Amino acid sequence: SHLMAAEPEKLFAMPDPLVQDSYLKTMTTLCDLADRELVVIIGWAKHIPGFPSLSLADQMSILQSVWLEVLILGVAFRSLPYEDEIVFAEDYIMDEDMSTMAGLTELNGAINQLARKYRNLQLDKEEFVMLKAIALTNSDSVHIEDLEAVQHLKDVLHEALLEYESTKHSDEPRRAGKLLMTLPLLRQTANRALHHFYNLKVEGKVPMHKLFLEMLEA
Amino acid sequence: KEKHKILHRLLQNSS
Repeated sequence: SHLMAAEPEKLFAMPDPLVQDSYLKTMTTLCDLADRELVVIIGWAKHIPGFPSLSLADQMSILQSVWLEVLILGVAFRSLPYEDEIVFAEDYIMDEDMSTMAGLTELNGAINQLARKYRNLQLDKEEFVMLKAIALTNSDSVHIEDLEAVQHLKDVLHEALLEYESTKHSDEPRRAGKLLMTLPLLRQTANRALHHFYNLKVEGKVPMHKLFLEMLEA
Repeated sequence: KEKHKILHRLLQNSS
């Protein structure tokens, strides 16, 4: 219930209606949305029980390594009601044709694969918020100093997931495991996204806000 | 160097 209450309000992409649709416009819209999502994710992390007690350095290392996983898990969850469409925001839904035009076939394909897994599992919101918090604490950053504290946080969230599943889905004894086994695909997809947007940064054609740039560089 | 990061500032803010 704590995690449910910590769920942030949804953001809107608000693509500029005065600019004609183009590859550049799509990327600009996505990068602007990602920058605002980052602010929200950082604020959300502070509400994860135990996270603010970590050292500031460890909080930074963790967020620098998992922010895209958290962001993409959110996109996959939003996309659940829309078959084969990626809901970056309620006002920015990409179908396969749009993905092709935006050069996002591979990335959106991966997000779609993830969303399909969650759709098949009929992932509920409680599971989504717990999985997102677990993804946060499951950072394998080599820069974490107090590994024990992070492990404790992960254990507490893992326990919460197991407890939830044993009461809400007692007919599916392997459900928690199935949910956790989606995390490798989430990390793989986040890495794919990172490469895509890092290459965009290197090309230098798409305007990017400072926080987004900083996190891409990290 | 880390202290100059926006992430650092956002984590330090109380809200």
